[in-house]
Amino acid sequence: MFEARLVQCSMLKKVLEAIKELLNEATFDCSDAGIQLQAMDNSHVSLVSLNLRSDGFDKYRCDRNLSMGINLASMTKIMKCAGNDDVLTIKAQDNADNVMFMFESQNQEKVSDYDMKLINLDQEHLGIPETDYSCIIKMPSGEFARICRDLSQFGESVVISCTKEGVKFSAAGDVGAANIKLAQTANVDKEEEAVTIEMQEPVTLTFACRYLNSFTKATALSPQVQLSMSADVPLVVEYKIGDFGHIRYYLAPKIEE
Amino acid sequence: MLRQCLLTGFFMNI
Repeated sequence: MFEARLVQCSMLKKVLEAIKELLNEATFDCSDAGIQLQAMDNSHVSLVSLNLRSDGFDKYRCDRNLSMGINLASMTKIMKCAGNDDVLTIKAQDNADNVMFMFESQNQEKVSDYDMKLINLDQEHLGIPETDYSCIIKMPSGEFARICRDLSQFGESVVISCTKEGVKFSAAGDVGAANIKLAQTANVDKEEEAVTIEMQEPVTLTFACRYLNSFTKATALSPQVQLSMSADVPLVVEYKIGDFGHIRYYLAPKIEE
Repeated sequence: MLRQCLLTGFFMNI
């Protein structure tokens, strides 16, 4: 038996928003520790890794490990039926071929349940080696979304260049060229507005704009985003999810032919 | 010209 209760179901709505542009379907692996998802996009260029710890939920029970293959368009239809303040309970029997979503209004006067068929997915798990990154940039997630959106008007690729002075995002194309430089913030009142850089070595890498823009669909999950870069390895874009865990996106770089 | 790398080149299938 699997059962997870979430008082504010808006978190799950935001998670779904953050993955559905990259993935059509995904397997949610449920265990005693929580819910995990790891899936590559169809083109095998980016990977989504989601971790929601069991202790973040208001109630969590998972007697046996359970892998739920879910069509994300179907799940989106169901989650649209929930109010942001509804209390969500997800339930599944062991070895079930369906999962139930129950939404209760705060005053408990309205209770809805939706039963969704699970699908069988061929799981392809990737081993992600521990990496010491040359540059770790923390910045406001809204600012990162804005930069990705603005630069995608100029070219298909964004060059991210990090030194100890700051980080530069550049794009170039038919219109011309664009450069956005962010310096480390000296003093900020709010931690979430800070730009901080931990640098071992300067790094410059090129990435496809389209994927960066898809990652920014997670902006609502966290006020800050963390970018981890090393030469010739995938970029990691991480958004913390409150008391639950995180969503990480890995994106392979573009290299000179 | 830039070539898009694939993730499988960096990570292992397990």
